[in-house]
Amino acid sequence: MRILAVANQKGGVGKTTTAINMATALAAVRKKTLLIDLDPQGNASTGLGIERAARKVGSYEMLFGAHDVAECILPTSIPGLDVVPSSIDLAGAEIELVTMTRREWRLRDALEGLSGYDYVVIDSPPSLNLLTLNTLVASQSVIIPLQCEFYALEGLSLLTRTIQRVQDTFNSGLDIAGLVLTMVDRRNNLSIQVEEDVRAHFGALVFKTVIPRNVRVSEAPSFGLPALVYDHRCVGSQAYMDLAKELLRRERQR
Amino acid sequence: MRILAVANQKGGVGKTTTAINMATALAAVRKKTLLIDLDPQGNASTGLGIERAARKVGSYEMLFGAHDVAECILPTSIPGLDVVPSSIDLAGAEIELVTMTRREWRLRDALEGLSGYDYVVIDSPPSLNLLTLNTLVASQSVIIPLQCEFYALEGLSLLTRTIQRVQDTFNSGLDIAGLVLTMVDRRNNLSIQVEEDVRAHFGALVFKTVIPRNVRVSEAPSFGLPALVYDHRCVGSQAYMDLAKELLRRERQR
Ligand SMILES: Nc1ncnc2c1ncn2[C@@H]1O[C@H](COP(=O)(O)OP(=O)(O)OP(=O)(O)O)[C@@H](O)[C@H]1O
Ligand SMILES: Nc1ncnc2c1ncn2[C@@H]1O[C@H](COP(=O)(O)OP(=O)(O)OP(=O)(O)O)[C@@H](O)[C@H]1O
Ligand SMILES: [Mg+2]
Ligand SMILES: [Mg+2]
Repeated sequence: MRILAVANQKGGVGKTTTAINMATALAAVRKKTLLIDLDPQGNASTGLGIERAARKVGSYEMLFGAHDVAECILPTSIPGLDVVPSSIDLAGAEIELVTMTRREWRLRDALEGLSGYDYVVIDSPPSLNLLTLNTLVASQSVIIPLQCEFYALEGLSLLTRTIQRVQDTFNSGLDIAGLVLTMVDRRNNLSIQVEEDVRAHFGALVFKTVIPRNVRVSEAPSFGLPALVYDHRCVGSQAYMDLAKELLRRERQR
Repeated sequence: MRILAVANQKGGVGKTTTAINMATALAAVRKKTLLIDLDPQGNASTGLGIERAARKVGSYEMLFGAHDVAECILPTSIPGLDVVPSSIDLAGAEIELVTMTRREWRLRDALEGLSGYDYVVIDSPPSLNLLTLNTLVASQSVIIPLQCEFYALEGLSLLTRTIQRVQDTFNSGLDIAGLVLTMVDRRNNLSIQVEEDVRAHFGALVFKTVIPRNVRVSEAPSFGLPALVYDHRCVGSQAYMDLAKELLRRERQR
């Protein structure tokens, strides 16, 4: 079982969109996949069509041990893809976790008993708080979505330093699966410039596949569907299928 | 002295861009303005050209009482606009605040001694954590930037409920100065649809001025300048000037 975090403290860079569509693409190539929504906003749960009323038992209950992980899992409309939804209770998790023992290990401990999945994909909130720390401690690899914008570039060194600290203190096996450029618009000089800088600095860690800005991708969540299901022919969906294939090629070379 | 929070827990909706350009527009019409960067990412400090090395004393030091607010203020290259920068120390503030007395009031208490400004604008991080709570408790009004996207719309009810709770428990004078639609692209149906929904639901609270998606706006931070200074003739800058004028008209009617 491979556990992948999707993380970047910069807001709005495509974490949720990447988590949902990568998880869907993996399920489409018959990898049994579980998506865990660890963001109190609950966007990944919404993007997979989970009604608010159905989120009574989810990632909050899993973190605080009230329920076994198996009891927090819901099926989605996509064959081979299940989800642990997030509810608003998770917004209070940060303050509750601070004074708990093993506060960085709660998610990793909760996933100990999990089986039956090839991949687990974890969506995290836009911050380097205890929820994101739990995600990094529980994961084997991190996928870093990166918008081709200046502020997004600025935050990268903080993120890579945090990953380094998690490797040193909590999870020596953690590695970076790759950086994926999102909402790319090759007609725009800033986007081209940022892509060049990132490839120059991170080299082969940057996936060759880029995700173009594509309005069909941002329409999909209002129907509770991944872009891959809402419109599998659009350029955004094709890009996410290509990204999943590129990830699987890298996985085979591990 | 009017204290305005710029807040929305959804990531990447244009909080920092709005805080910087509204503060610059207010300074341009001779309102002495202070921008406080309360986001550990420090994007507002970068967007105003403050070097990392110059951020040794800033919002972290102000919150934890090590320094008087006056000692945390730096000038910017824009006449009439000063800034309290943020440094990476702020990333640890959340955990430190949890166990402190008056943990929600730290910013409000720190600003008690401040004078000499017409406006204070506070940029907050993408979450409803103690830093954002401090911002809402310290402010008289909240400006809510909103991207015309589905996930951004989903988070609004959580934000307005949080503002209601702050009014009831900590700051009865807090009101919503307005919602401002950002990165608007009227060629895109989703954008039009979201704008219609928001205006139907929030009525006159939504500023008439909308901020269009404009690449010049996203280029400006790489030069450490507000869009209004980088390219005052571009449509994004014009929109932020219009927004500031609309805000001031509302202020006069208070
Ligand atoms: N390739 C794309 N083309 C167009 N729009 C996109 C694309 N990817 C994401 N979006 C839209 O951009 C916005 C931000 O994406 P998303 O919410 O996935 O980012 P995030 O990093 O998860 O945000 P947060 O930091 O709030 O968790 C969303 O409204 C989403 O629908
Ligand atoms: N009107 C606009 N046109 C084009 N790009 C914009 C516009 N406004 C903001 N941007 C860009 O969109 C990205 C997100 O904006 P910004 O960083 O201001 O949002 P934020 O809400 O402060 O993000 P965070 O949640 O991470 O604090 C930035 O790269 C910014 O340069
Ligand atoms: Mg998200
Ligand atoms: Mg910001």
